[in-house]
Amino acid sequence: AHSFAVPLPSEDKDDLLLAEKYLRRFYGLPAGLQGRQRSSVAFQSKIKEMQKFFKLKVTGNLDDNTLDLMKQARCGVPDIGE
Amino acid sequence: YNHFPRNLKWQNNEVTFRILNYTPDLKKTDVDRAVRNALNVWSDVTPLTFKKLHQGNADIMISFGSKEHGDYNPFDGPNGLLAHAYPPGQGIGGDTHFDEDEHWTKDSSAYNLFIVAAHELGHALGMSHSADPGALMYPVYSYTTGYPLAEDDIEGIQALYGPNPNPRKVKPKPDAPNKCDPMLSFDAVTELRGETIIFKDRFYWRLHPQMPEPEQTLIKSTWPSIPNKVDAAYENPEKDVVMIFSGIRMWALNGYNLVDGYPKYIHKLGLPKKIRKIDASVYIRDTGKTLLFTDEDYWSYDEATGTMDSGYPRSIEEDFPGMDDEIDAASYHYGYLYFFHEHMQYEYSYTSRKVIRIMRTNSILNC
Repeated sequence: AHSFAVPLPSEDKDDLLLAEKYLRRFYGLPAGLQGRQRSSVAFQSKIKEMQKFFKLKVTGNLDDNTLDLMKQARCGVPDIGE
Repeated sequence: YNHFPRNLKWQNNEVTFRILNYTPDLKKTDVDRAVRNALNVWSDVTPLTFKKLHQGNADIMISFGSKEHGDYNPFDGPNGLLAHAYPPGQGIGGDTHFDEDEHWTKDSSAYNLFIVAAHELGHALGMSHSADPGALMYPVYSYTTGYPLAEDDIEGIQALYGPNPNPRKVKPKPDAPNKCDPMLSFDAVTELRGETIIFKDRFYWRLHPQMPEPEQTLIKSTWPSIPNKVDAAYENPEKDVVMIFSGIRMWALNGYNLVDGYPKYIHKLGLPKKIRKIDASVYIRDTGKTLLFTDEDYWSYDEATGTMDSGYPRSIEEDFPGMDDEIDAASYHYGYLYFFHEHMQYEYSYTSRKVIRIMRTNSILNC
């Protein structure tokens, strides 16, 4: 079948992996294969949780400000959850 | 502030701690002092006391390790994760680990051990992360000087343990200002490469045309070398420089960087020695002049020649009818001057030489 899927540029992929790892560690994003992360409901809801916590604009999208914050040096204790 | 689920805390106010190993970045005595000072931050405001053990099992076991270091919660090399700690409890409860792949210092040149230790020991005592960017328990690292606890931190720890029965006078940091506080006033406003920067207390808000929600950040986490309090600021776009005024000094910033040779005294601009503070400043792009407001007067500085125009100071009230009060901050957009005074801002039209609109100061912050 003809696919319209196009490979993500490597930088996007890195950012996506960083975001996934960040949300898993600090916001309890469930581990395991999530398919296309950006579109999954769980991924977006965890981004919203993180944006709400840091008082960023709650969009559910991996925008620049959200990514900038994920890249800042920080404490390893989760922000939310057990 | 937040606590851990079930408000985990130590049942006994006498908590023991032990330092299992040391980072080679600092002298052993520096690490001991950083940890002791970090514990004192919390004992100052609670009934808690901390006893150091040199062997055996203590409530809080402190160690330095890199990558996987024994708790299946690995660190990640330089930057990123700096440290972590476990909430009060048996076994690993209370234990505090620092990432040895970081460079630990006693100053602001790298990660300050005292500040990170004070944060992590907050976790070891039962504090979870705070969403207040000015709080010590805010998850992102930021170097600050002075007493590290904010009111938010003190309320949180005292909700678990109560206050210190013999309090020593400590001056907590005020919490981050609330942008929609109807009585909010600004310290200074400036443009910076297409964004608007609004200074208030130790913080600034950053407004970007594509970013409807202002972002609040500690001044020192972006510009460690400028003071915690800004009186006035303006951008000279031709030179790509933002001037920051605080007291009798001024700083020139080029993006994140401090321009060499600064700070300088404000009198270098041609202000008389009796002027000790600038209330507000604004660069008028159409004339190439910068207006500097002090009390009831203002000055005009010619950016091209680097000299103060003659015939100043002049009266604000006379030259800007309708503005008969002191000015906290000022900005200029497309022929309109915006004067901020306490919780109101006045839109002044240069062409019609009058105030044409009055709004709340924080309407610029979408409130």
